[in-house]
Amino acid sequence: GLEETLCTLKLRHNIGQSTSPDAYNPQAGRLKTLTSLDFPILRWLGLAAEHGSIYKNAMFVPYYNVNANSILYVLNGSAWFQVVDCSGNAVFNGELNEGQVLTIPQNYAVAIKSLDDNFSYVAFKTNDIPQIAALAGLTSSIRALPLDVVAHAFNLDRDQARQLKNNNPYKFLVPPPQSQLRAVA
Amino acid sequence: PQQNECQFQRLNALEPDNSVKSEAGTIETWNPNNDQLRCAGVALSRCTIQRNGLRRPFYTNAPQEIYIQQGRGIFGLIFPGCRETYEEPQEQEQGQGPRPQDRHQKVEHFREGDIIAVPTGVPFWMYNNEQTPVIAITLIDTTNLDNQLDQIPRRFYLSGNQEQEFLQYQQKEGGQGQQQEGGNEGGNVLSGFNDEFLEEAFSVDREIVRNIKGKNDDREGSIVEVKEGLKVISPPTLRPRQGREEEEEEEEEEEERRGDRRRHRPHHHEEEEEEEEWSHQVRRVRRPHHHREDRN
Repeated sequence: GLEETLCTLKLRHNIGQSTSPDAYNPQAGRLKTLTSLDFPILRWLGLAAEHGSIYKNAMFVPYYNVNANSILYVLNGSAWFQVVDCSGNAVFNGELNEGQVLTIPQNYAVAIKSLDDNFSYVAFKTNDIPQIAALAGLTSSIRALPLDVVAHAFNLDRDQARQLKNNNPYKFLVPPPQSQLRAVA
Repeated sequence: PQQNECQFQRLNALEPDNSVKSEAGTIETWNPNNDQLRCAGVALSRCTIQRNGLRRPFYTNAPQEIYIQQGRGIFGLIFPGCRETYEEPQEQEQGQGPRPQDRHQKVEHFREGDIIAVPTGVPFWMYNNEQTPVIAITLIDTTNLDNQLDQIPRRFYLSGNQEQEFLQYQQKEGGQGQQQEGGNEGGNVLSGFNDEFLEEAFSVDREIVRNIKGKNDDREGSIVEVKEGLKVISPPTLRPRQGREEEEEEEEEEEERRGDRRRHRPHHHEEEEEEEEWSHQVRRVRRPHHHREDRN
């Protein structure tokens, strides 16, 4: 019956700092995504959420939301955001501080560089199973293209194309350059 | 569609009314603001790709359905997060370590009459490796639920500095789109990022970053020529099918249409051979029923 499923439905799920993250790099930060697969009521709502914390000078590689808009609220600290539209215009290029909100439209490319050690955010996504597509790094779209397609699409020689495909060994969060690396406990 | 958008007194046959020339082809578009197309919630374009023409990778804010009116070639869809399953064997160069091998996601062939389905936000590229120009008709379903933006069709190119074909209409008509997009100088989704961001994200030098942003690229448009021909990892079975194989496929289709009972049998010779081999093995095992130690 309805009451057996609806009335006892799980209504709370923690994705804050204490929970086990989906992506973690001790030098860069952590990410946790909550979708309708792990929190079924989100299917009714058609919404999902993401919690992220990025260490100082670490970076979230350029990516885009494949099937959702993302409304990002800064919980702590500050970070530099760049958002780019389909024409290559930077529609946002600036600092986002605690308490501020930024809307990242579906398919617009975004990159984040943390300016604080305690930078963290929550992003509300308008799809219950949101997908993101990285444009750089180990799981990026560019890495999945044939080498010759990369070379000719970007007007590079094969060696440069190989660098573009393979140089970044990280998936989403890139630790700061060696010179800026924080001590890891 | 908005209210009264589909109240037609009369329908008209439409021709493409804008054309963008590229180095190795042309993209023609129908005005997506036309009443009929707005009512249907779609945008249409026709892409012609000359021999050795590569359509640069791009994704759209709504699903696409592409019909191949003419020609043959190869294409790829890049599904975010999926593995690169086409791998080149690692090469050992003399006096050096192993050379990094290439690997990429699946590449497929297309031919005349094919429909290619491209989901929202999934990068797509295509290449004409034959003499005949490829002509592809593309429909973008802008009112699809997968599109959470407005009804303006958008192509997000991963490379180059070409102009947006559909946004030109917004610019011409000086409508809402122009204000939203903040002009249309041409570029790709990576060209709006700072050089430092891209250097760090890709771990590459400044020269490569300039190329990523399309700054060293004076080739015209979104279809570029690959003079020496495009090399991709592709199994022999993915070569364009010709002659006998094509006939066999047509025969199979004919059989299916007739409801031939044999349709339940495997179509391909390899599968038949495998089945034959398997049945031999089964026979070998089943025959000596009286020897219990042979049963497995």
